[in-house]
Amino acid sequence: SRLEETVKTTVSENPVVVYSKTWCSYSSEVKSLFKKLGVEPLVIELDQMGPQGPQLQKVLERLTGQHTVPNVFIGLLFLLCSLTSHNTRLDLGLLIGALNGSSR
Amino acid sequence: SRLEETVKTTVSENPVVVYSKTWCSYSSEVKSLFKKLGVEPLVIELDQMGPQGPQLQKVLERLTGQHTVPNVFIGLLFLLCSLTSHNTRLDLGLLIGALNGSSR
Ligand SMILES: N[C@@H](CCC(=O)N[C@@H](CS)C(=O)NCC(=O)O)C(=O)O
Ligand SMILES: N[C@@H](CCC(=O)N[C@@H](CS)C(=O)NCC(=O)O)C(=O)O
Ligand code: FES
Repeated sequence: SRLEETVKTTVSENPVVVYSKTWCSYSSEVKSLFKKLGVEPLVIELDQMGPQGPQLQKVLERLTGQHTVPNVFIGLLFLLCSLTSHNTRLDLGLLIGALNGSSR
Repeated sequence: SRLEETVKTTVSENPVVVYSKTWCSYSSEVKSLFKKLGVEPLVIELDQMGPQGPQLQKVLERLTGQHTVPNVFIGLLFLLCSLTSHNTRLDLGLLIGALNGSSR
């Protein structure tokens, strides 16, 4: 479907993508976690897209099995390359550990 | 208003009342916190009340200044009496400390 292609393109073109909702505290925590790590994700607020929001949430469930927010996509190799090109250092162990902790 | 009176009656007749939403993880955490403490709150799921949900959320904001969920009401004296009458013990320091921690 067209929406499915949009998601695939989005996550392939951006190192970190967070599908979120503006009023959801779990989503806020994930967004500020990335901010603390010095990573700027592409954030897509599903509650600000009108009727496309629920449709997008369904597509994400089809693609990932996850129907909840926050839904985080990380292209690790992509992320490392873009960080290196910006002369930024990232504690990868910290990132992975933090994400494991926050997604339980 | 009638809805305001309903809320005042509800929180005066029940030791612990949690205004919640079924799909909200913060609300789930507060509900399972009480479960761990052996306290059974009256839970009101605002997303399962049709159009009355948002109205109720507005009334709560008028009464408490808080427009978010979870919104927790505790009648401490009431709680202690009802626990004593059921021969239940409660670590009150634990309860207060836990609630302070979870409502930041
Ligand atoms: N343990 C999961 C919980 C995810 C979850 O339950 N998210 C809620 C919001 S906090 C949700 O998406 N509910 C359904 C919805 O909002 O459509 C995580 O940390 O990501
Ligand atoms: N720090 C507050 C956060 C409360 C909060 O932001 N709640 C969100 C849901 S997690 C909310 O009610 N958003 C507006 C809404 O759902 O109507 C707490 O722990 O209670
Ligand atoms: S909606 Fe409350 S934590 Fe996500």
